[in-house]
Amino acid sequence: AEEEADHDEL
Amino acid sequence: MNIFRLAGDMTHLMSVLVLLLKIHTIKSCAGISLKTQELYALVFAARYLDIFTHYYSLYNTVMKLIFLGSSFSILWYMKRHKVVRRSYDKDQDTFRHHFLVLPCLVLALLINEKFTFKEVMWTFSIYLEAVAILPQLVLLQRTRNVDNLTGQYVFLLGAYRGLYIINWIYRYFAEPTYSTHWITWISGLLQTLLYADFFYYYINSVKNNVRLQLPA
Repeated sequence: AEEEADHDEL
Repeated sequence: MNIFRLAGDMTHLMSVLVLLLKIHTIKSCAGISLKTQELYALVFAARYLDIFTHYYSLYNTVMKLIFLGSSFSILWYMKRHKVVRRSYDKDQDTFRHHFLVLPCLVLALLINEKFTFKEVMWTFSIYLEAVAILPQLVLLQRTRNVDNLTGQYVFLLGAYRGLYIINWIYRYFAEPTYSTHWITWISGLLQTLLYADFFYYYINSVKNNVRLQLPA
């Protein structure tokens, strides 16, 4: 699956 | 992680600590909008769904737990604590915050980066956070004089997203792999702009060392 949009901020 | 992002997170942490300090020490939530606290608890619940599935860093996980824990404990204090709940002025805190939730959810379903449950919920939390302060700002206009801790709380809460904006600008120029995040950027900008007039009156009241009074 396409890489989950990784939200690296809070 | 850059200094602006860290400063933003620390400012955000300070805002929830100031609020918890106020409620826990003087056992009062006068001037605090329960509606804004409910919206913020929803924001964190929707945004941190991946807290146990997507480990990014210890720092992120710890901060998410702190924000989730503090926002829900503030709700507990304001709704359940026998002394604190008496100081909540529900007749003044009348903003119909339910009318904020649905449009944000619909907008998140329409405008998002990826149409998956987690991504839509994350986007919903971004839109909702942008407007979550409205009940609190309306309440401040109504309660004539604002006590220091409440003023500091709102100021820090507004400042944190302002620091995030600087963080996004910095990352855009400093990190070649940093992609555009229009949803976050525009929501964060609108959110910070909502505080503009509060910032103006708050900074003036600090400068002139007078009570913070927002115009009616």
